[in-house]
Amino acid sequence: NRMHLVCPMSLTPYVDPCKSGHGIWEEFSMSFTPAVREVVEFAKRIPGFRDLSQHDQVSLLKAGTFEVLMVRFASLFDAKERTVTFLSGKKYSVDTLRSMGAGDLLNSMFEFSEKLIALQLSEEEMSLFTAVVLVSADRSGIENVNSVEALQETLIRALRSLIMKNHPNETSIFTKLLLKLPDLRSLNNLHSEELLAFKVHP
Amino acid sequence: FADPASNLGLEDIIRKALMGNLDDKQD
Repeated sequence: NRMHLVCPMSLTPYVDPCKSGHGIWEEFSMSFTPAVREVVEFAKRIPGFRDLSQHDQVSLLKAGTFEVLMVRFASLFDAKERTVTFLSGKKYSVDTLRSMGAGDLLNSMFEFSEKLIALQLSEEEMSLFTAVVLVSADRSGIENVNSVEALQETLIRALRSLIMKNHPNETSIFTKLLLKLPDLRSLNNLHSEELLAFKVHP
Repeated sequence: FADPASNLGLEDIIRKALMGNLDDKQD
């Protein structure tokens, strides 16, 4: 029986032992649903996103929501204090979460967050980077790869221009940001494995 | 369990959120 749910999109890592697996799942779903809706609202505001086919909009969101949330909620991972803030606002130390079963994924999330925050991006830069994260033509199930690719290229060019304009002496920031994309993919894969384990053994 | 996003009910949430916008437009 699972006693802990070490995901910051949950209100708390403690699971009510009296609840059924389905009940735990429902409660978890209710806690992360608003954040997912925000990702969808964000996607709708990306110029050109709504022009993609509905199938491709859904495919991009299905594949990329975790990565977008990881970027948006990077600040929940406090690398200095070694704590994670859950949606309830309560902080839990890494040691506590480790004792609850958190493993490599947590470490990788900390590493990613620390590096992303160190880039000190503005809100506009972060939004554009998040759009680049979401609009990736190589996600599975994309019907019209050319359309998604064209939008992706437009967004990458816009991000490059913005970074060059804001940080003319730090051109490596753009490269560093692009290198975050494969990092996010790896985190997404690790997270998917955790989800599978959770669903099989809720 | 090959699709974690579907397992989470993510697709349903995403579809509803996207459709909501269409409804708004119709209104």
